[in-house]
Amino acid sequence: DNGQLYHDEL
Amino acid sequence: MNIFRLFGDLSHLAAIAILLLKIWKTRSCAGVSGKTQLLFAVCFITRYIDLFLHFVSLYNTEKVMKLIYISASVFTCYLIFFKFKATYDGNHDSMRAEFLIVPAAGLACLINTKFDAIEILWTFSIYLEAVAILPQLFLISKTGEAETITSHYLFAQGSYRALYILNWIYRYHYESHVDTIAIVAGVVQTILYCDFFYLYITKVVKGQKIVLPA
Repeated sequence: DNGQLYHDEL
Repeated sequence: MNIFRLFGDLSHLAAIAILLLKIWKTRSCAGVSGKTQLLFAVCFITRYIDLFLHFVSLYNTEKVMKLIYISASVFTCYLIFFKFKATYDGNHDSMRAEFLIVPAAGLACLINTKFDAIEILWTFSIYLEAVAILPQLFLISKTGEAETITSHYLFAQGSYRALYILNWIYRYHYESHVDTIAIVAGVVQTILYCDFFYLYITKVVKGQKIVLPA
């Protein structure tokens, strides 16, 4: 899991 | 952006457009589950809540798509529950939506990436979307049939998340990007369509109508 929190998909 | 996600989003847009056209042209929402459409509207609002919080200019297509999804789904609910309410098949649209909403909300509080409001709303939206089609499939099993145009709607709606699975495989392989929660929920969501996909491909493609053994 890359840990990024914003989800860049719809 | 990759080809799978692009076609997934286009398939999703197509599904929303097909359903809107069907209801608008036939001036009837017979065979359409209002509960499923309500659940989808809830999914979009909870998932794209950032649009309302810090409204950023519509500088990219993603923001525009989010607004289209929210407004189209709310408008569809308006058509079903207000404008063409007389044609709404409430008796057959009888799956208890609470049985989907409550577990999705509970699970979102238990299994999430980070315990904060926006992230939990996003997780709830993902879990709810996975099961949101159930009232629609339930309605079809109760009425024993699906209009051809409704079958096309379901095929487009089911294909969107199936294409997203290919997108996730692509992104895992080329971008080592993994969003476990979205992937697991997306797989569950797509599995729920398998039975319908089989009927669609063996019947509707040959011009027959889907009639379930009543």
